[in-house]
Amino acid sequence: LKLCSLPILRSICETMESSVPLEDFDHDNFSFFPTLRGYHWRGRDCNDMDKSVYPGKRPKDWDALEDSNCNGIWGFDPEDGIPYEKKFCDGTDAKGIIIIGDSAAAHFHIPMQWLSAINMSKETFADLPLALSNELDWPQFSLYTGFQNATIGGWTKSLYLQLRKWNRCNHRDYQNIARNGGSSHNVYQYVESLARNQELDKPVVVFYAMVGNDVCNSNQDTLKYMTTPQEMKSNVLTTLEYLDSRLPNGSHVVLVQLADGRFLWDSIHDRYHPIGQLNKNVKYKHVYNFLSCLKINPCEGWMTENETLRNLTTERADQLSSVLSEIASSYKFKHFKVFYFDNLYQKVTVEWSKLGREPWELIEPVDGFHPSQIASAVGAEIIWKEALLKWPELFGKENAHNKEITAKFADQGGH
Amino acid sequence: LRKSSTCIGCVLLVSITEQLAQVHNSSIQEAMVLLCSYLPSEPNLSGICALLIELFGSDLIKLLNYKLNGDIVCHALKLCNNVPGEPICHLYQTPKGGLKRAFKEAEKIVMQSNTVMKNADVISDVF
Repeated sequence: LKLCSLPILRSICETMESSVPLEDFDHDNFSFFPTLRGYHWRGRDCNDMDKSVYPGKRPKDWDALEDSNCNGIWGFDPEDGIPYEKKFCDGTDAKGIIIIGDSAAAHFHIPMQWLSAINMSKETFADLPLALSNELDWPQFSLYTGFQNATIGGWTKSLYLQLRKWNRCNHRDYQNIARNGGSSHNVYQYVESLARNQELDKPVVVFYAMVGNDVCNSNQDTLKYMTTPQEMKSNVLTTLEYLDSRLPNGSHVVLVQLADGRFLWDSIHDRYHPIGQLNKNVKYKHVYNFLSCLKINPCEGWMTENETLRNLTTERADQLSSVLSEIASSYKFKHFKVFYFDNLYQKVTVEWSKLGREPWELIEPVDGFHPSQIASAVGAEIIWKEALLKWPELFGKENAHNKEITAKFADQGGH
Repeated sequence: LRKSSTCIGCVLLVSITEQLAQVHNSSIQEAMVLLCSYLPSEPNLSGICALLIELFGSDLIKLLNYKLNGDIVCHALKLCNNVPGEPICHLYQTPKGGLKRAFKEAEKIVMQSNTVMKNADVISDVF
């Protein structure tokens, strides 16, 4: 707060508070600058001087003269005079993807090398300014909206990349509206940064993935501060009503079940933390006891030696997930359908163990709390495959013109 | 939150410095300089690091030369606080003789230095 009162930092703090890009000359909430909520978070703006040009827009005059939706498809075929956007994208179920979520969805990550004296060098901290200006999140590699090859271990396989491969007309149509500490309670503070025009833009698939902060807090009497099922219902319905006023017709919202965080403690409590690896003297349980003592344990309920408390936290998470499931099955909205996706991280663990790999590899090594790059990539694949089988309408049909688009427009201007 | 962040930031930095000295078989002073040289100059993180050395370097060298761990060093530098009636927070195993005794001995080491009292608030802001 003190730092934010400095004039030079004020606008950066405001950006972080509002979750809209700092560098955005035409104020359309899309930017050509990567960090500070720029194109690492939402598709890159291909004209930041024109408010009517941005990713996700329904093409203006089939983009015969300019690329109004930044998907890299524009111009017309000189042989028949038909605009390429009409030829390749008309009637193809083109749509975007938006994630409304927490630090797991934004892909919180602190590189392990920052804490490890072995092999530490100047290169170790090369990413530090970028990481700080992205709030220590790496949405460019994330489960929902990742689009760059991961440089933090593992690989990138995101729902956005799958959706883009499925239909090349969806190029750059992604938004990561997630924030560290995001929960059903505080989502109102930043969901308004969502950029979608109900009349002018294409439909979207919105994932609502608040997988832990409704049961995670730093209070020692943590159970008292968890969201109740009644509050959860009211919070989620309020958010969905807001989305109903913003999303174009034909959109979908997928509510993602809360995680079962017992997996975290069970998998790592007795392993050495990166700060203790050299001298084999600090385990994750020591780190979390230290954080609890300082009253900054991000999840008193799950990251504790108290097994009863861990079970009670899961019990509450299950109750909150039941609320999500009930909303998906019994509420109707004007502009979108609601689905419920269950047991994401349990499925990831099962898939990973089938490959003979260890569960701790699915957890961020420094914080011991967030899904790792591997967990995100495996998770994206699981959601994609299951959604195609269960809800074929969610991602629409595969575009038969994908090969033609690639042949004509190559990487479509990249990201 | 601010006090807790300062404490954990201090314990981590002291631990990394100590481990760098161990890995490179160098002095604490050399390890501190090395760590600062690794940090990017934009947005002046290496400068902030150099400032920390200026403010705390001499005390840190004294304390770490006694092979004290991050918990004890940061308490001695007043960057981790003991709240009366509440447990003492520590990351590492409790030393033989107990934490309180270790803190007292560490405080004696830096007693002649008045940098700690002068700079504790400044350092807290930096963290």
